[in-house]
Amino acid sequence: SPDQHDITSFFSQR
Amino acid sequence: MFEARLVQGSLLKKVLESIKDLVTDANFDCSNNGFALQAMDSSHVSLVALLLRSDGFEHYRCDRNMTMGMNLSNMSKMLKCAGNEDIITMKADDTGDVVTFMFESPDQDKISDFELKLMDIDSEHLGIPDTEYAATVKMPSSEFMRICRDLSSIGDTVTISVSKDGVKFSTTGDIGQANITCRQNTSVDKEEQTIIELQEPVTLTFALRYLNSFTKATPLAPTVQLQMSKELPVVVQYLIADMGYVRYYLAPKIED
Repeated sequence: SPDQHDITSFFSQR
Repeated sequence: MFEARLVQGSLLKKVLESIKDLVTDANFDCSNNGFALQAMDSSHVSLVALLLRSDGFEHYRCDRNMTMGMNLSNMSKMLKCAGNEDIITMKADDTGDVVTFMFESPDQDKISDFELKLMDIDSEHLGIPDTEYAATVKMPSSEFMRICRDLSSIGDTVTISVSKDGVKFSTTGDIGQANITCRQNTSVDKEEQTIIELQEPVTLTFALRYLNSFTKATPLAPTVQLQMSKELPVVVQYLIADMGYVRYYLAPKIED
């Protein structure tokens, strides 16, 4: 939902 | 080949129950370190990380690192066929496209094997840094489950505020609002304690739907640990005695 952060935005891609 | 024998097979059944509602398909990573998983829910709002360390198994052999992709609902169907007292062994060949679950009854008078087809799953692996959190709350896992369940009958989100006085869970809905405060309490048995370690007060808001899903891990551990920092995902951790952990990460709601 638009009021919810995406969890991937907090962690680095490996 | 990969082979892992767990005398307390019910643990694996509980682990699967703790993740299968959140994640549909997932890659299990087998290495000398243990049996691990990192997966996101389909909306990419939460992430679950599981580790069952190799030294927690009665027998563990992993000749080379392997990734086993499984549909968790199908894996759960098979593990539900194991008795709660059964010993469970997982086996897979290096090149195989199946994993075998073997169940032995405690008296060794019934042996079953279930073969689950593996699948190729395209999944992102995220690097999760070790972070110092502003607030850490340890509390009885059953209490946390109760609070999440109770508040979700009132509202869709919960605001968690940690201060030196305690941890406050608040929600608002069409019918009204609710606040539940748990104060630090170290005078009771260890498993009943609420302990707050605070660098600075922190307040974050989360979707209750996900927190309720995390509480499926309650049978794995008597206590749960919440770690929070401003504008970061909360970490909800259940330690699995002598074996490892299930950790959930949930992104906060975006403040208005």
